[in-house]
Amino acid sequence: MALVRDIMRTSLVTLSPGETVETAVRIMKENNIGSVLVVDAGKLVGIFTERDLLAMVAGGAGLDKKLGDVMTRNVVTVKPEDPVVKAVCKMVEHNIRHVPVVDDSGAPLGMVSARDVLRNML
Amino acid sequence: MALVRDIMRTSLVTLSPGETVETAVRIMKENNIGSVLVVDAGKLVGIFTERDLLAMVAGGAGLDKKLGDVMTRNVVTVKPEDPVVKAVCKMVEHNIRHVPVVDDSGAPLGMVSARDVLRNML
Ligand SMILES: C[S@@+](CC[C@H](N)C(=O)[O-])C[C@H]1O[C@@H](n2cnc3c(N)ncnc32)[C@H](O)[C@@H]1O
Ligand SMILES: C[S@@+](CC[C@H](N)C(=O)[O-])C[C@H]1O[C@@H](n2cnc3c(N)ncnc32)[C@H](O)[C@@H]1O
Repeated sequence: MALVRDIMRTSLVTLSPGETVETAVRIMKENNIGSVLVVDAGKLVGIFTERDLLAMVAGGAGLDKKLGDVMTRNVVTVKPEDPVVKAVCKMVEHNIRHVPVVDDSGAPLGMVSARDVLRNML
Repeated sequence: MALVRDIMRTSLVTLSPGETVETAVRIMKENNIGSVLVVDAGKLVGIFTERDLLAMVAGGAGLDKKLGDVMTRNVVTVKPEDPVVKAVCKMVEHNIRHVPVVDDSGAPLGMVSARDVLRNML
């Protein structure tokens, strides 16, 4: 049975809640990624994705807003020893395609995306 | 063997190349979707996703640009009778998560997303 830790990516892009959306946008573009994890005192506190950017742009919000004000809190996560299918269930149930992997203290260890799951299917 | 037509979604959101990105953003937000298909004379001519929006915002481009100027042409597609695994291969190979379904004339019939594949896995 495939476990999350077997397929997760461990190179993470994280920002602090005090950073601006403008910074997040630049980092996401430079790294060609669709989401950034927001970390405070070593703990995962939020996620900001290109879908959140779409909502901001549609609403005319300024990019100088702090990540802490616009990120999604209550991040859906998995543990490294969870089976991959558990990550898939969460993706489908919550309509998300990125599931951060955290340890028991809430510190981010990696990320599992829909693409990682599909690539491993092949 | 699961075929694309068994899992594709057929309610499509399409726009013309002459529409602006501002319109696309509004439509995407209203429909809670991450991509729109660009259709000209009944044929699929491009795709515009939230990743393209990220690139535009990062580059400071105005939202009054026409879709035809910023969309991705050479859309990666599948046919309804293709096996689902073919769509998965294209998603992984091209790093995309939306694969439009077209008929032999290039007219859009539906869309397969990574989420559709994963939901069907469960
Ligand atoms: C409901 S999803 C729908 C779109 C698309 N499937 C995606 O994942 O972006 C978009 C929202 O989910 C949030 N989100 C993405 N991944 C998340 C996760 N692991 N936990 C909680 N929220 C998440 C984003 O911040 C965004 O506000
Ligand atoms: C290379 S993907 C990487 C990010 C993410 N996986 C996604 O699908 O958006 C982003 C680029 O691919 C393009 N794209 C998305 N779906 C496509 C498809 N079916 N055919 C061709 N290009 C596509 C988008 O327009 C965008 O410029």
